Amino acid sequence: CVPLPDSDPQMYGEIHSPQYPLPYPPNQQKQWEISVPEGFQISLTFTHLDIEASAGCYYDSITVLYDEKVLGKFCGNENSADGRHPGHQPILSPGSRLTLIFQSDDYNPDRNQNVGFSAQYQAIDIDECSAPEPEDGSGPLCSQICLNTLGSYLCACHHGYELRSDERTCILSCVGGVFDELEGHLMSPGYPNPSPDALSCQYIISVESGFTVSLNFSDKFHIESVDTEEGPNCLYHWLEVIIPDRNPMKLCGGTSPGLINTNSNIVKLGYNIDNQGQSNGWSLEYSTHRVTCPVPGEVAKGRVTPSLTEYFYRDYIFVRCDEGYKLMMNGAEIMGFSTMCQSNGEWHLPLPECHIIDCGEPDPLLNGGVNFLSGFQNQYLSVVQYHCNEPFYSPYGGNNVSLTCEADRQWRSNHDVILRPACLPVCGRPMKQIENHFQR
Amino acid sequence: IIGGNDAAEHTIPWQALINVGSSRGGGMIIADRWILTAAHVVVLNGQVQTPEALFVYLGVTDVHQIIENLSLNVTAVHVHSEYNNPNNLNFDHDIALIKLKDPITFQAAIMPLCLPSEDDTYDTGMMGMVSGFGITDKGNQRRFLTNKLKYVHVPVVEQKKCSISLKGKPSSRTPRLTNNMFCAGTPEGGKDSCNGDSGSGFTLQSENGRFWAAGIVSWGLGCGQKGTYGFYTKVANYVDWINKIMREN
Repeated sequence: CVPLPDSDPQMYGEIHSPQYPLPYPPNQQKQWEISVPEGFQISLTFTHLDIEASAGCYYDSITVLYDEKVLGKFCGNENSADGRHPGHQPILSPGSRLTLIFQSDDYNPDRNQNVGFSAQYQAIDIDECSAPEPEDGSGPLCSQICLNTLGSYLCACHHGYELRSDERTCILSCVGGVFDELEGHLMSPGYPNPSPDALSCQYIISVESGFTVSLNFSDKFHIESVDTEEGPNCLYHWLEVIIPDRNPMKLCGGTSPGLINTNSNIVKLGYNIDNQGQSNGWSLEYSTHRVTCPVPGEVAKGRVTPSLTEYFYRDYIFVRCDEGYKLMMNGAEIMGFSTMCQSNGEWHLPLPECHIIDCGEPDPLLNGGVNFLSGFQNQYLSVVQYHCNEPFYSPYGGNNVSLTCEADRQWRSNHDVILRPACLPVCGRPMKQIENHFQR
Repeated sequence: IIGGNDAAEHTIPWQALINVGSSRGGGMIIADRWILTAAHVVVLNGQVQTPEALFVYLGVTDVHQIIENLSLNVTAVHVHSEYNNPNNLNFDHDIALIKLKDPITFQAAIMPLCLPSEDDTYDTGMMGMVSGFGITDKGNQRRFLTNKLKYVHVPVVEQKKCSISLKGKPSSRTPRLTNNMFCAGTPEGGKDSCNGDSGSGFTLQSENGRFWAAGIVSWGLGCGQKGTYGFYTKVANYVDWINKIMREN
């Protein structure tokens, strides 16, 4: 009888001889089938081994096999002179299965009761990508890029190529690539090796509006040009740079264009190679910059913050008025102001103005009046003075009250107090006294 | 006013004339909406008169001119709650307040009288001034109702003498003297307030010359007769009441 492997492969486990750690009985023949998930191999380590030693482990032994190939046959113990001990180094299975066979003969020495063995195993991921190329001529596991994963692997392709349906080989494909990250790297297929013949590649760099793209070609630039009477011409091989609202640029030759600031958020590149000649291609790093808005200028009686030398897309500025002034826009007062630099390089709102505040007409005073002492039209820092209609009324508190128009648009006698002046009637003081009669 | 003189304009600017039915009384302005008077001026036959029944005039010393003016609008009449004078023999708490609908703007002809302060005292012998549009005399003790505001100076009388002046009079026909009253006048008579002056002010002057409301013309046995005095409601006893009524209304 042969035990069936577990239907659900384990990632690790332990195996030991019959009756372990007691001495194993004679006449034993036991077999274990170990399996781990596909894509893993088995690492088997003997933690203890004490099997009757014999030359070639002829009598008692533990045998490790992979697909009927013996990986090792062991007996004895660590200290025995004869026998074969596996040591503590793990035994690796080539695949995801392993067979162990333990056998003992019908004789056990009386003086030395051997306890058998104990072993642990665990699944180890197979790095398929580092495996040597098969000798059957089928080629590498992946034609371009191999990515090892737990229990498996993935093939990938360089830029400009696409994975075929066989999931391992790549086919040239350089049309329709859209690059929307704020920075990136592009290069021609096979760069720096010669580009394939009859190539027509398109690349689109398209980033968010409000950013502009800069192309920075590496020094190693080679696109075959044709010498004409008018100079080098990009007749058969070229790289075309297309920027909206600008004339397309055809690039070729052996000199790198270096840095090209496109001032656009969209750039299209077309790389064309006919079926003759040789171009080694090109490589570029692209980066982006936020568009700038004009420096906002100054606001009379106000302050623009933050004050920077340049303002970029999505930058905000705020305007605050000096004390005693209020924000005005389109003839109406606004409580606060901020504006953002837009993607088109313009501020989304024009700057407001700061107008001096006024406190309004001072409240009339019953049985009294108010005079302007200084200032203009009740504006900030204007000063008025209340008085009572004397001699019939006198000011509450004894003195006439002066009020100043403060920044909070309140008439105040000082910064803290909003005083409501009042006139109190004067009692018991007739304007005319009863005439005295001086004769006695 | 017996034995007095005509008041020149602007000399007694707190004086009010109050007509109720056919009765004439007086009052004194104490605030821009309030007139102080005697309870018996606004209570007739035991009934507090309605605001509409009161005709209040200010600022003029001649009744002829006064009547040409419109009377002020009265909104409320507040009589002291303890005033109870069914038989005209009990003038205790003879005090009332009239509230005007619109505030008065003060000027030379119309000014308020001060209320007593804590420093103001009723010193015996101190000369007070009482005014009014009440009965006057034209010599020979013939009485006439005057149409000119008059005033007379009379001294504050010791309370004991006030009491003595009432002795020997039949109690069933003589009002009772209380501590809410004081009397003023001279023993020889001839100077006094009289009918029609009721509710008008008896004023004293404080040290700084300020006139204050010391008394309200209340009652007397005859007018200006020898050995009799005029009796006045003692306003100092009612300052808290006055302030309370004004504050609550």
